[in-house]
Amino acid sequence: RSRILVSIGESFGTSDKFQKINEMVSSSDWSLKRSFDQGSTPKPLKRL
Amino acid sequence: AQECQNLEVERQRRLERIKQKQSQLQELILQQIAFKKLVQRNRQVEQQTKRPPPPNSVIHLPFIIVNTSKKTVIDCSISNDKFEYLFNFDNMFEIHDDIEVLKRMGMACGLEVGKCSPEDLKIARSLVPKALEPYVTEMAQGSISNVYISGV
Amino acid sequence: RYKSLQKEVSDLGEAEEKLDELISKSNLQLKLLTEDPQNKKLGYVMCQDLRSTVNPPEQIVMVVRAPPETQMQVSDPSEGYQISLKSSRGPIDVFLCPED
Repeated sequence: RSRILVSIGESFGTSDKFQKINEMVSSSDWSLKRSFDQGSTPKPLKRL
Repeated sequence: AQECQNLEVERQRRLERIKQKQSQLQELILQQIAFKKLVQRNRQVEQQTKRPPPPNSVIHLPFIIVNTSKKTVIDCSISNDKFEYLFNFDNMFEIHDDIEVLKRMGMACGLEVGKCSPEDLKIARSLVPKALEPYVTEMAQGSISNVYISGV
Repeated sequence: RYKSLQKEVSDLGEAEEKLDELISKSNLQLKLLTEDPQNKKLGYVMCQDLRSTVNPPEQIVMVVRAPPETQMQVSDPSEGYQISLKSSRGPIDVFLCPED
């Protein structure tokens, strides 16, 4: 599955490098899915 | 006919590259104008108030912002040395970098959307070197599209 | 037709060279601009500036200030909305923008 890696910490770079990330996040219906199958306990959050 | 065909392909290729480079130059011009305008604004405010703002109320560049709904639950894990963070959200979020924030603050004089008033255009042209002025004028009416912009 | 194509391709070549020159000059100007100590000091925004750029304004706004080359990874939302930050050149600063 896709995951997006970007480098941050520098001033000004390529224009709108977060556009792809925002599109990926907003296009998903993960929160909707979770609200539907409310019964299933949410997956344990990954820890550092 | 074959040589015309080859030249046609080469012409198309150069037009594509010029289009990509024009949008790269456009972004650089926007960043230059936005940063200069931000510095100008802060300098004016500090001169009016005769002092710099409290240190904990300013956010220096570079930065990024992550914004999400107020209802979102954010689970955050941090390593002891603060070199690593892990955030888990239970809702969508958006990420924007500093230049995107400056554009939304109006620091790019509306050039990023091709809507620039005559006064703003005058300010924007004054913030770039002479060689870039024709590009700023083009950007004020939309994006740079003319392939042969006569430089100054 | 061959002659006119030849002329147009050569003109495009010149236009492209001019663009290359302007891009490298603009990159240099931007670098000098952002590295100037005086500009570094004045290159800041206020919390209310950030608030004015999000819609609706009463959202949670988290600010991340990281050293150069910090890696940010955003996982595929099907695994959950997750962002990880990993720095190799210093601590990362994260704080929430106050609402008022």
